[in-house]
Amino acid sequence: VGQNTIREKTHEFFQMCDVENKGFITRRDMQRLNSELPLSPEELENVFDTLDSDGNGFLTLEEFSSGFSAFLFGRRIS
Amino acid sequence: DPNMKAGAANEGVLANFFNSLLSKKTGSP
Repeated sequence: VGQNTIREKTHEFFQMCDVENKGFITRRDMQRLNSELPLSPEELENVFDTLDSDGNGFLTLEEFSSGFSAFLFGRRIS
Repeated sequence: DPNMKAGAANEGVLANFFNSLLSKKTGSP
């Protein structure tokens, strides 16, 4: 998988969460995914906290993308 | 170290989250 594909996917996923196209994801946006993904509200909260590395309550594309890379990298070595 | 444990747990949830997104995406053209 090339860097561009990863970037594309990241952007796609980010936009799935950021339906209003604000440029960031809030806890509420994340909770909206509850109906679409097989994750509990608690798990989604957990995901948000993990990705929101500076803990300001806003998930930027940069934070989202570094979380996605970490996931891809972790999956490759396991 | 409790932080290490929390990190490991979050990794699983994160993997679950991204896997779900991936499978959701591959389901549509």
